[in-house]
Amino acid sequence: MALPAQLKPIQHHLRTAQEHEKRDPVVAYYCRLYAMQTGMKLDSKTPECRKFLIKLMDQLESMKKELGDNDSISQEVVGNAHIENYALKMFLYADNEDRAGRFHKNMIKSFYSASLLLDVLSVFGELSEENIQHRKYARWKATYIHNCLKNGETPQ
Amino acid sequence: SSTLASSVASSEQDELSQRLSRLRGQV
Repeated sequence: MALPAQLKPIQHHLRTAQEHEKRDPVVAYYCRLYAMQTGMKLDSKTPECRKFLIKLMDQLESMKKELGDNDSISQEVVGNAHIENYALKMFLYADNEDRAGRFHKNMIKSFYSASLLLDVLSVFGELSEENIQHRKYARWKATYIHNCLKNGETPQ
Repeated sequence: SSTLASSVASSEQDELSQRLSRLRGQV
């Protein structure tokens, strides 16, 4: 289903959900939950957004039914730890590549995905100062290295 | 009719919020 323009800020979180459907359904579930919560704040009044959000809710309910036995889904505190570990793993991978001077598309994507997953952590409550800093750094690094590679420059 | 449309929208919004709370075991 096409994403209405008003809900564009959640498109990358929804794409991350899709990419993790098979690899890590817990990540996919919480990315969609974040998209749902954020989408409702952005616009749940216009018919096209309502229709989109109702479909997204249907999808979340069916995922919960399917994955209900998984502690990371049935207990949000376990889910919180799962998403945080996953985000930090991605961050550390990209950071190691960066420090080793290995700049490539995969590490840019890991920095960016880590920042998106740190956004997702906000469904569990306010982000810690450390996670806010990691998110800011990861997003900045992803943009900076992407621009360097695009312009044929070596990141510093 | 705009009042009716906005009342339908608001009740659908409530329904979404309720479904979200149920999903998260908050009701």
